[in-house]
Amino acid sequence: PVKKKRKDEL
Amino acid sequence: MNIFRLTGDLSHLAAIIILLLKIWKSRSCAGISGKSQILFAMVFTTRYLDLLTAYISLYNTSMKIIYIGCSYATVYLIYAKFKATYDGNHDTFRVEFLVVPVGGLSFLVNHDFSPLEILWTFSIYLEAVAILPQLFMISKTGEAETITTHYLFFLGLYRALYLINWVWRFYFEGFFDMIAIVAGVVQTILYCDFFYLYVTKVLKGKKLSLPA
Repeated sequence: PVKKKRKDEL
Repeated sequence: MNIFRLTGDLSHLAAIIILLLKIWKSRSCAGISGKSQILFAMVFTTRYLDLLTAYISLYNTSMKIIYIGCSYATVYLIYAKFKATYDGNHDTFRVEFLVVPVGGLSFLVNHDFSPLEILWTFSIYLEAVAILPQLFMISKTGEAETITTHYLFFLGLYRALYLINWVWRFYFEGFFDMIAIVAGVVQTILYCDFFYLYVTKVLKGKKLSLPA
């Protein structure tokens, strides 16, 4: 699975 | 966004608000570890620097501003406004034993050796152990005010819900962040002892006292 680097979590 | 992450964020927000209101309304920070609150302020500061560089959503931005604002307000209330009620004799955890190893580890184990990423990693590792001074203080005083236990419950619940959120995102989005997951597991494990006491005592109307 890809590890999306966009940090969209708090 | 999924229901686990949303309730996790709301649980986190509830914890932060409960603590701020407890100190403000009772005009006292007795039983509260100022050191843990300083660590949380450091966590939010180092994690949310991307407020200046990236816009993700109104929700994301507003929650980050609320978290940072409330955490600094709480530190201010403890160390300035209600300083007289701060129980420094029991808030004696050596935070340098947390910050230094966490700082070193964030340089060694991270996704990308860039300043923002290392600071984000530092904040993730630090958050995992930031509650230790507070738990240590409760073990020293041997008890905790009921409102403080509710604060700790929601604070511990938030990261437990995030763990479920990461399972959800792995399954549905193929998304996972090993650093956040491992730190989140450690963080939640540190609350297990407290969760047991909270469920067996506080939810039965008893006061949370340790030696007994």
